Amino acid sequence: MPSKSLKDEL
Amino acid sequence: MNIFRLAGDMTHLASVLVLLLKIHTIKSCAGISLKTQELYALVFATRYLDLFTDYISLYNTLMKLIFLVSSFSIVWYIRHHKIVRRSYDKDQDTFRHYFLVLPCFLLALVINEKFTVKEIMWTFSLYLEAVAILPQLVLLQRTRNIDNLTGQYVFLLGAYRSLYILNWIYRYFTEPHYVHWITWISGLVQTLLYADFFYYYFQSWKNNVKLELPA
Repeated sequence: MPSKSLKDEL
Repeated sequence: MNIFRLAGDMTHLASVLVLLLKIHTIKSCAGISLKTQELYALVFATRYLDLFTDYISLYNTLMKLIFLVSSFSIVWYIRHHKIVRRSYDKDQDTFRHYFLVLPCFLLALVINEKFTVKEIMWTFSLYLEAVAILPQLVLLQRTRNIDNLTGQYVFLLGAYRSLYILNWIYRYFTEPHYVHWITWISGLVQTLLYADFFYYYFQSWKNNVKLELPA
């Protein structure tokens, strides 16, 4: 699962 | 969430709302490249695939919905609205934007963080966003005269990505192992594409003259 930290950006 | 990112998102939101407002109030899309708007709709469609699967925050979900709805409605206005479509100058907006889609997709297949459908679509959307403004910049060069709403639209788009670069720098120094070269490089390329526009925009603002781009 890709790190949430990156995918929290728009 | 840091101030740079929030400012970036708000600037991005403002750019889209300025464009929607312009098209909706004066019922004209003169000077706007439909190609760029189609590319942006594709960027959001391929980047927000996780809209219903991964809930991150209300803010995140709300903004994704706003960007999706606004980008697709801008495309709809220019293509189908009986009055607006008449002001679309398809003879000038001739950038073959499909030539941007394929290389970005191939590059996403080769350079990505993980070879999964979602990750590849997400990476594709990053590369595509970096070049999506090209048809619009070409159109501005061609039509030369830039009405100030279009100028503001492009300016806000460039400002949003510049603020995101500050956000990435901030996160790099404040969050351990926050390293994402793909995002950073494509974001940097995107901002550099605006650089010359910024220069002329600033010059016209400083000398208080109408914005003119050299041929």
